[in-house]
Amino acid sequence: AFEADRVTKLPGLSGEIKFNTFSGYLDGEPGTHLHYIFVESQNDPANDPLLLWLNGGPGCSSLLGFFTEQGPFRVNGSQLTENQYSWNKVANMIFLESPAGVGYSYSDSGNYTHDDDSTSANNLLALKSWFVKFPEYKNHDFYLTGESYAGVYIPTLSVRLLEEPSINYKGFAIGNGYLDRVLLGNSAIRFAYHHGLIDSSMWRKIITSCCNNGDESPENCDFVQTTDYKCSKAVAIASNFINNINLNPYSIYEDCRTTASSLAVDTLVTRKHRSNRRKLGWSLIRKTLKQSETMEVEEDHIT
Amino acid sequence: QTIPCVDDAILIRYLGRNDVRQALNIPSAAPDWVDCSTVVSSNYTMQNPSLKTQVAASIKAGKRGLIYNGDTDLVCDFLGDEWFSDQLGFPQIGSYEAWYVNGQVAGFVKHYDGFAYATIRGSGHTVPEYRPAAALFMIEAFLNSTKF
Repeated sequence: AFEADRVTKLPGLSGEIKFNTFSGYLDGEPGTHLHYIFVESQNDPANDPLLLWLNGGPGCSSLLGFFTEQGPFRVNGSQLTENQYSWNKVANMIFLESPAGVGYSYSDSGNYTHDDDSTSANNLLALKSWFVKFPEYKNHDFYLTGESYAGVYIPTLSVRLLEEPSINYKGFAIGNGYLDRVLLGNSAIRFAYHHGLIDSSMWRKIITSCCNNGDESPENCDFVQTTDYKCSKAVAIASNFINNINLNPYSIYEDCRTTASSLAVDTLVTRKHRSNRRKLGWSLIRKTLKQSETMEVEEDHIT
Repeated sequence: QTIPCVDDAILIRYLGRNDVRQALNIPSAAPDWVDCSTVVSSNYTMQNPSLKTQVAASIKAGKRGLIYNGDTDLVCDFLGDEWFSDQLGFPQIGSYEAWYVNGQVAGFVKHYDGFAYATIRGSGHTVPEYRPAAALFMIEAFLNSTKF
């Protein structure tokens, strides 16, 4: 293991870390420094598989995964508690902050302009750089995992790994992935109706204007790529309604947890800079419609 | 930067502490930690409106796949990713069925030749956050090639 990166203690954690933990930087293209945290398996690190975890965005940190999802610790105020359902109960896990500019990752040039190709290329370089630091893991079964916009990061890295026989790449797992823009845009409208977020009269307006012969089967409807004004308008009204009620889009039955202060800020800036945290089909509908149409759609402007 | 309905203030405060940065070997040249970077997201170019080609190529190359969705997420909803799975063109094996954790329905799963599509019942966008036990069960089954 690469001893310079070893983490011996974490503030807020009572007692020792029970498994080997490393945190440091991996090399992407020259001048690019991508931060990672690696936690060995709590089961059998010498034989358990190795997983790379990527959060999405684009622009969101995989330390969100580490500290709020499947990582070994949860932050509770200034204290750390153990996550009994951490995935490092069964696997060795690398959490990579990518691309440069995300989390603690940075580039010497300060250039944070990225695309899917450059991101996957840098992720591959970083992964190779990780294996240089930890050569003892070369023969472990290796998996790509992640969620949301990692639905792009993972498949694009996967095809690169097909050309890398030195890495024992076995497979991938993608959670709530941004896998197809049009499919997710179209499904979001149906999801909204079938979860009671828009009513039946609005649904009828959408169906009659967006679907061939009013047939609502998925193959007959296109809410995303439509050129029909009535369809665009109906979908925009529905999406504006949902977007302006402070519904938690990430989990519709959970509360909207934004703090009072950030809610106020969010309300003020939301039209232009709505978060890209886990880029979504739903927001893309909203964005596309707002940009492509000059419709007179009423919006509730919350002050 | 704010994220709709998500409050990461505690984590941002923790990872901004000097003693935490020191413990994680973060140099002073590294930026302040934030959950999501507006600079990165606003300067990012999306080049792949669909990942069908890459996912299909990976599966054809013999890589095992799992596509899973928390089913209360509106952001990247389960239906769109189910359609995506269907359209990859791999034959379905068996029927759509429930899978269980501790005797309770944890979600539903569809197996295809080379990969599986699964939902996690009642989970939002970040499955290991909302349904940690089911998520661990699922990933362990996947890694062990155990049908679930």
